[in-house]
Amino acid sequence: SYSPEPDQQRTLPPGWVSLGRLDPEEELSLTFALRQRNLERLAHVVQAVSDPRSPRYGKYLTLEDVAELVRPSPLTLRTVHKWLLGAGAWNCHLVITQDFLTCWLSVRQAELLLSGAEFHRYVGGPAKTSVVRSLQPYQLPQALASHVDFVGGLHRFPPTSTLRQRPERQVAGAVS
Amino acid sequence: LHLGVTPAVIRERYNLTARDVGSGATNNSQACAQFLDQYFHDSDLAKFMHLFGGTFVHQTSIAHVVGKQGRGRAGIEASLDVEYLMSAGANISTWVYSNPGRHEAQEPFLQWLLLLSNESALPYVHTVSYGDDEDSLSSTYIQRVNTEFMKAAARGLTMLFASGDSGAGCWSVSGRHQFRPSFPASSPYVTTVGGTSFQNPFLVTNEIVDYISGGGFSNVFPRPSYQEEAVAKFLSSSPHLPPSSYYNASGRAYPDVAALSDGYWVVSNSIAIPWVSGTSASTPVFGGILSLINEHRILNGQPPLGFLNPSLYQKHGAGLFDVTHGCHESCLNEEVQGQGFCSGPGWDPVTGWGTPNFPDLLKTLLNP
Repeated sequence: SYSPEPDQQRTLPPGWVSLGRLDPEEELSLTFALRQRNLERLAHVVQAVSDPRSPRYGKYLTLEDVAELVRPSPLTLRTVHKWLLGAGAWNCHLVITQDFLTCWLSVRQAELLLSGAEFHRYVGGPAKTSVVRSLQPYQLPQALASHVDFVGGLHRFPPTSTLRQRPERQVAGAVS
Repeated sequence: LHLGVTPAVIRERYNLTARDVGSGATNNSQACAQFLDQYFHDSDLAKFMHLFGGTFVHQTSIAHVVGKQGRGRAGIEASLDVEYLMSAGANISTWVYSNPGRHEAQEPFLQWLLLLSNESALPYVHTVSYGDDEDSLSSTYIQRVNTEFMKAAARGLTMLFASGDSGAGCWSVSGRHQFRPSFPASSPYVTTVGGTSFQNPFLVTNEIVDYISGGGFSNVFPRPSYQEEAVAKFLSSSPHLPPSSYYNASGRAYPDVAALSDGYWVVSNSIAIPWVSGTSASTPVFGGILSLINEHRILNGQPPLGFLNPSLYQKHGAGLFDVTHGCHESCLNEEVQGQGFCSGPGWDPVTGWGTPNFPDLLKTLLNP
């Protein structure tokens, strides 16, 4: 097996607390980022349609054109599908470009598929948001290394606002 | 004289006249997204426009909410995004991406990216207030998200990201301080928006750096060719460069542009709130102005702007007010004493090419 995200930060953000591990039968949603194809060509297309000096400037692709270009290979789709079915995860949906797969499955199935992961419920942030995450790293079978980029919904917590109320500058201005 | 930034102050500073609004006769549209589990209330928008929208034709409701809008208290960031996107890009159909109600195990920002890959018809301009430290994200995640921005650029979508509110940022690597770049601000396939303040907070005058304005050099992405000349010029001419050990001089440099980020009035939960500051404010302002330019392009039978940076850098920032005074914050230590990069003539890693001068920017981008 291999770890798709060995360098992803997995620490509890300040102000968040754990409410304990999830029941194995609870249901959760995971997002699988499937390996895309033709990324070099995609970069060339972006360059061509975005550069005013290019004859293709402004001739943009449709979503279907982009899907045609980057869609994962049939082998990737088949391999991932078989792996998920093997764990009983069948409630899955692809986006139009077929490079993201969202599955609804039980905690038990998820921890079976993503070895090492442990799903806990956490609460935090200004809105007392509740999230399900794993601070433990996850591993995937080596056979998936060329088919899955990463799995979303495990490690990254919701961001916090950085807006500030800063009267001090204005008031200082008024005083001066 | 003014007591803080309102739509009238924005429209005066950036030379938007009462005529500079959407025509209502095109398929033009814009969107804002924030991932803080915040709601906005249509009633706040209506109140805001009642208070501040008297001098320009505007819409007072959102055209499309993607995701679930809860009934909880409105969030100040969600309110700010909507109110200023619809003030700068006035009378243009506006979508809000709202992620409350998503499942607990989903990542809001990732769900937004899936939406982009699942909707054929999307607004042309997207303003997004979200950022994480580059070093906190896995490289596979960063690279994949960057590819999603390439997909959006290939489709002619303009992605504007706030540059962040921690200046150059700061962290300690093996006991030594370094600046801390932010992602997606550091992606070479988005347009990143920094922040400015008025030199005199109570007058509509020239702008200086807002010390919180995020900016710097990516540790993940190499410098894209479109900004090679501008950044090399800055690095060879800036008289205030920090020690080179603090940043990766060969990285993608950001921000690309800027707008006012200091002292906004916002209506949230029926209350008018002053002094709200952050690049989450400057981003929708810049996005709304690009929507107005798209309006003219569409009426002319031209395609929307799409990925803006190649045009922006080729034109050397024509149509933008150059911000040349002020520095942003960074590490509080003896060596740099809290000062990161400083603005200067032309492009700089604090305010990019500068802030929008609408009539000139329109001329520049109608015939790039």
